[in-house]
Amino acid sequence: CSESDLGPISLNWFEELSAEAPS
Amino acid sequence: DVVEQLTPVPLDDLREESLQLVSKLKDCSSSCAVDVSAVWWEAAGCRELCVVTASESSVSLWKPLPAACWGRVYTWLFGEIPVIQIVPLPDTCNLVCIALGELEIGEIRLLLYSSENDSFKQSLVKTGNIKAVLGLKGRRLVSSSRTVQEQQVEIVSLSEAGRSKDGQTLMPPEETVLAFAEVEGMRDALVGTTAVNSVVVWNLKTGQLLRKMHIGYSYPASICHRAYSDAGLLFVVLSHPHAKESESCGNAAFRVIAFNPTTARSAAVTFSSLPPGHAGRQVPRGPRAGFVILGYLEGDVKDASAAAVLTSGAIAVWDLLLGCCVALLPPDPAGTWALARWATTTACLLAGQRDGTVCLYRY
Repeated sequence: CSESDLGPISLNWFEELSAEAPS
Repeated sequence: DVVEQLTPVPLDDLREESLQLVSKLKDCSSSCAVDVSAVWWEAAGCRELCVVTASESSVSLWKPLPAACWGRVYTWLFGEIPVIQIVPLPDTCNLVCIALGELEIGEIRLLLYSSENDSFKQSLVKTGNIKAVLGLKGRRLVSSSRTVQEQQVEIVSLSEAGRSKDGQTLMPPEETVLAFAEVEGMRDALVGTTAVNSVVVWNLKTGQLLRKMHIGYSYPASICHRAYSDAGLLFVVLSHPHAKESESCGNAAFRVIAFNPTTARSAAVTFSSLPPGHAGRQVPRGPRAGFVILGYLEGDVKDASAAAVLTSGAIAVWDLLLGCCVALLPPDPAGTWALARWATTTACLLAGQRDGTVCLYRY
């Protein structure tokens, strides 16, 4: 899988999505 | 992309010898075996890997004895509602859950040994129209249940004595959740697959629904088995027991899909096809007419290994990273296989027959 297929990859996706998602 | 460059393993190279029969267990009282599982059980200070077998009306605990024999320790009996599934709780001792119901799960019960009064007990954990249930690390149980108006996704924590502690609710997606998988390498993450073919991700600590990612209609009726987090990607092992055979889908029983949770884009990593001669058959009538049942009845995934019973009566084992079938257990002369479960590791495979016979294979 390359970044061109999947878009920009973030190692901190879990923390970033947790900060954005409604709680 | 990776798997397409690999040379498929010829059927002749699939060695039954890679599965070595260690011992056999026969539940003579069982009319029809519905599930089997391995569970750690401690008695008199000795912790052993025991086997749990379930029939529609009873669940039995078996402990290893000398000379590769098994002895029944205890049998829990049940009334009108049939047992349909064993729900193991990973990393626990002296506890196992079971699901009871007709077409779908109506209640979940906990089976345990209580040292307080030196007795085997059972207790009711949850009732409802339960669509999916999974035992999580840390003596927790996650389930999705549905009322007419809404869906509830709930985690129940169990004490060592088996009592239900405070529950936690996870934010439900609009569509029904049909399967769950813990995310290895990320303790607070949980994934699920839904009735409209999406993978959803939760934060277990906060209960937030973090992301919904569509799998694509070329992979219909996907069920998640395992998930792994690595290098910013979420790798999810999916199976497609009722997939329609097509150019894009082939006869894959399992796929590993890489999701980028940041963008919700995905890409196929490997697909594990049915071995030659075990492909599916077309369904001639009924609502699924025209569909191909892929010859995959039910199975289990642990680490990077999958095992499944095929409609041909054989059990196949796949290496999900290589995307190939690595062992094949032909139908036993005494009867075809009905159940395939990994014990606590992939070193041991539990292969069950409907008459209650369970064979333990070293893999």
